[in-house]
Amino acid sequence: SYFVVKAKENGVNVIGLTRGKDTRFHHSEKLDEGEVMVVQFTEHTSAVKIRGKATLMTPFGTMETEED
Amino acid sequence: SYFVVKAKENGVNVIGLTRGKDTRFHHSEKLDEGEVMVVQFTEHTSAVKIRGKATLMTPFGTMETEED
Amino acid sequence: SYFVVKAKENGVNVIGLTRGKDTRFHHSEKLDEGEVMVVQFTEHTSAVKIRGKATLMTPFGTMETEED
Amino acid sequence: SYFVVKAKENGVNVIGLTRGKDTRFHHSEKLDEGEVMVVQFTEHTSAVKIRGKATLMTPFGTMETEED
Amino acid sequence: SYFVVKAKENGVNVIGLTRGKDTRFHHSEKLDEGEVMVVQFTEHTSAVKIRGKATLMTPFGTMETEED
Amino acid sequence: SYFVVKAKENGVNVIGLTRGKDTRFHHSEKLDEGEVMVVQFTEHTSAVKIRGKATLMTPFGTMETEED
Amino acid sequence: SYFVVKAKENGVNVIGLTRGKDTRFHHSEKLDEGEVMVVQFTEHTSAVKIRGKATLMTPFGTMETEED
Amino acid sequence: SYFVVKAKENGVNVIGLTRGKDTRFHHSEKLDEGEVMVVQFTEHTSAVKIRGKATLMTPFGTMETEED
Amino acid sequence: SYFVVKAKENGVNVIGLTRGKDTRFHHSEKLDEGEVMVVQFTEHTSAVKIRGKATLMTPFGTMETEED
Amino acid sequence: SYFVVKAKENGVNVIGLTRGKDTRFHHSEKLDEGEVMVVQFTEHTSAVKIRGKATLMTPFGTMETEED
Amino acid sequence: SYFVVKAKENGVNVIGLTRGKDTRFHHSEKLDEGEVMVVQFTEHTSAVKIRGKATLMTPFGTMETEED
Ligand SMILES: N[C@@H](Cc1c[nH]c2ccccc12)C(=O)O
Ligand SMILES: N[C@@H](Cc1c[nH]c2ccccc12)C(=O)O
Ligand SMILES: N[C@@H](Cc1c[nH]c2ccccc12)C(=O)O
Ligand SMILES: N[C@@H](Cc1c[nH]c2ccccc12)C(=O)O
Ligand SMILES: N[C@@H](Cc1c[nH]c2ccccc12)C(=O)O
Ligand SMILES: N[C@@H](Cc1c[nH]c2ccccc12)C(=O)O
Ligand SMILES: N[C@@H](Cc1c[nH]c2ccccc12)C(=O)O
Ligand SMILES: N[C@@H](Cc1c[nH]c2ccccc12)C(=O)O
Ligand SMILES: N[C@@H](Cc1c[nH]c2ccccc12)C(=O)O
Ligand SMILES: N[C@@H](Cc1c[nH]c2ccccc12)C(=O)O
Ligand SMILES: N[C@@H](Cc1c[nH]c2ccccc12)C(=O)O
Repeated sequence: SYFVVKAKENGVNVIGLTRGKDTRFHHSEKLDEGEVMVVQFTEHTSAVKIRGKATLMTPFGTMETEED
Repeated sequence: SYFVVKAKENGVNVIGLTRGKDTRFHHSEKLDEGEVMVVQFTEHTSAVKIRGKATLMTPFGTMETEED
Repeated sequence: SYFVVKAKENGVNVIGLTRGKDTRFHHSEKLDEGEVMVVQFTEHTSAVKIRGKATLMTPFGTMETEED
Repeated sequence: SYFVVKAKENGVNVIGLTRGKDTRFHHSEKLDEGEVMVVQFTEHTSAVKIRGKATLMTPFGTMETEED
Repeated sequence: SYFVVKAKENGVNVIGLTRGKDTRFHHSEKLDEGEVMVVQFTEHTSAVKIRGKATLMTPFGTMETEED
Repeated sequence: SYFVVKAKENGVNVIGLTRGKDTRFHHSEKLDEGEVMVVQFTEHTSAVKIRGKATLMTPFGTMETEED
Repeated sequence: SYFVVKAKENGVNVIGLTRGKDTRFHHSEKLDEGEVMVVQFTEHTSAVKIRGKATLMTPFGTMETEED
Repeated sequence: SYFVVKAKENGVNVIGLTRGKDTRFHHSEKLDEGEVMVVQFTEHTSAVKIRGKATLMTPFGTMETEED
Repeated sequence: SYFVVKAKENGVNVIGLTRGKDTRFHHSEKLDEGEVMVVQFTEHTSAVKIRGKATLMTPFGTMETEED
Repeated sequence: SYFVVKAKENGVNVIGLTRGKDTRFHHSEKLDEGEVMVVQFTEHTSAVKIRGKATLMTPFGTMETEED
Repeated sequence: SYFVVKAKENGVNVIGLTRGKDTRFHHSEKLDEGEVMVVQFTEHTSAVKIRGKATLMTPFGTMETEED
């Protein structure tokens, strides 16, 4: 299962949080405006945080970050 | 299976509860307004609690916390 | 498979009943009004009881506790 | 696979029948009016009986007990 | 996979037939009017017979016994 | 996978045919008018024959025996 | 996976063809008008031939034999 | 997975092609007009050829051979 | 998973390409106008080429070769 | 899972990229106008590139290369 | 599971990010305008970044990079 993040401004961060007992950031991918990242959950990533203005597209819906 | 939480105000908490005989908080991720977190159930997380004003998007529906 | 419980008043209880020969309460999570809990069935939880005014959202429908 | 029972009156009984050669009651959970129970089939429970006025919600439909 | 039987009169019988070379009744659960039974196929039950006035609800349709 | 047979007259026969090299009747369950039988395919039953006036309900459609 | 054959005249034949290198008839079940047979593919049957006037009901459609 | 062939004329051939490195005809079943054959892919059959005027019914559509 | 090819002219070729490091033609089945071939992917075939005027029917759509 | 490529001009290339640490072209199949190729992902192919004017048909949509 | 990228200008980059503890670029495939790439997640690729003007087609939606 995967989902899609499209940056609507420069400096959007797609942050991977570690799977396991401990929850911390293991990677933060910077996206410039217009760039798109297609992202899976993995053995190392069980939660993802998105900072900055972006569109999130999942199998069950699309959502704008930041905006209401 | 995963779901999406979008903070509608600062200080929203996405809290992971432990899987197993014992149920306690193992991690609380703070979200600022507009930030989005995409969250899986895992070997360590079998329940999730959301505190603060947020939108929850799941495969079977979207729900606003706090509001009626 | 999981479902969502949203408290519509303070003091809502989401109670986990034990899996196995014996059926008893193993944990009761208190929710304040507006808080949301996303809940799985697990190796230790094979039935869940909800006390207090709440909304239950499942893949096959949404239901209000308490109300008619 | 699970289903949901909502009590429409006090004293509703959600009764678990044993899996195996023998069929008998192993547990009866009492629900007060408005309480909701989310119930799985399990290694120990292969049939469930509902006594009293209640709403049953399953993936393939919702049914009122007692009423026509 | 399971289905639901709701008794529309007293004395409805939900009868389990044995799985295996031999086919005979291994259990007959009596339902009073308004009672509901949620029933799985199991290692011991591969056919179920319903006697008396009842509603049968399955994933692929609902049927009234007795009536036309 | 299972299906449902409802007898529309007395003396309806739901006949199990043996699985394997050989095909013969291993059991014939008699249904009186209005009785319903919910029937699985099993290790011993790989074909079922229905004699008499009945309604057959399957996941992919409902059919009347006897009638046109 | 299974399908349903309903005889629209006497003497309809539902013929099982053998699975394996060799393809020959291993069983021919005769149906009288109005009789219905519910039929699986099995370890011994990988093709089925229907002779005579009948209705065939499958998950992906219903078809009349003989007629145009 | 299976599909259905109905002969619209005499002498329709349903031809099984061998699975494996080599592709040749291993069986050709002759159908008379109106006869229907329900056909699986198998360990020995990985392609099927249909000669003569027939209707092919599959889960994803129905097609007439010969005609435009 | 399989698909269907119907020849709309004589001399249509349904060509199997080998699975593995190497990609070459291992079999070319010639179809005359009106003939239909039902084709699986297999241990030996991981791509199929169709030459000549034909209709291709798959679970996700139907396409005419040659024509626009 | 597979998809379909139909060449809309001569010289369309369907290029298989290698699976594994290294990503390079392992095969390029040339299609003439009107020819169709049905293509799987495989042990050796985890990405496919299409050059030239073609129609791509997948389970989740159809797309024209080259054109807007 | 796979998705499709169509370049809407020259110099579009489809970048594979490594699976595992470490997240870095392992391959960047350059697409010219009109070229299409069909892309899987793999043992080595658990996230993909798209730079430049392109259309992304997934099972759950289509999205334009760059544009609003
Ligand atoms: N390390 C956590 C990350 C996580 C997943 N889902 C969560 C929900 C809430 C808080 C943390 C998490 C885990 O694998 O379980
Ligand atoms: N530790 C519990 C957490 C939990 C999951 N679902 C629940 C429902 C109610 C109460 C607690 C829970 C468990 O793994 O089972
Ligand atoms: N301990 C019981 C809990 C339970 C599950 N489903 C039930 C239905 C009715 C009564 C009890 C239950 C079990 O695991 O089986
Ligand atoms: N002990 C029975 C309980 C049961 C399940 N389904 C039934 C249907 C009818 C009667 C009894 C049952 C069993 O596991 O099989
Ligand atoms: N003992 C039989 C019961 C049965 C299941 N399906 C049937 C259909 C017809 C007659 C009997 C049956 C069996 O397990 O196979
Ligand atoms: N003994 C046969 C019964 C059967 C199943 N499907 C059939 C179709 C036609 C004739 C017989 C059958 C078998 O298991 O295969
Ligand atoms: N013996 C053949 C029967 C068969 C199945 N599908 C077919 C299609 C065509 C001809 C024969 C068959 C086999 O198991 O493969
Ligand atoms: N022997 C071939 C038969 C075949 C299946 N699909 C094909 C497509 C084209 C040509 C031949 C085939 C195989 O098993 O692979
Ligand atoms: N031999 C190749 C055949 C192939 C499958 N899909 C492809 C896509 C493009 C080119 C070749 C192919 C393989 O099994 O992988
Ligand atoms: N060799 C790469 C090919 C690949 C698949 N998906 C990709 C996405 C981007 C770049 C390369 C790829 C792999 O198997 O993983
Ligand atoms: N190396 C990471 C790549 C990754 C996948 N999903 C992510 C989400 C956010 C950041 C990095 C990633 C992993 O396999 O887990």
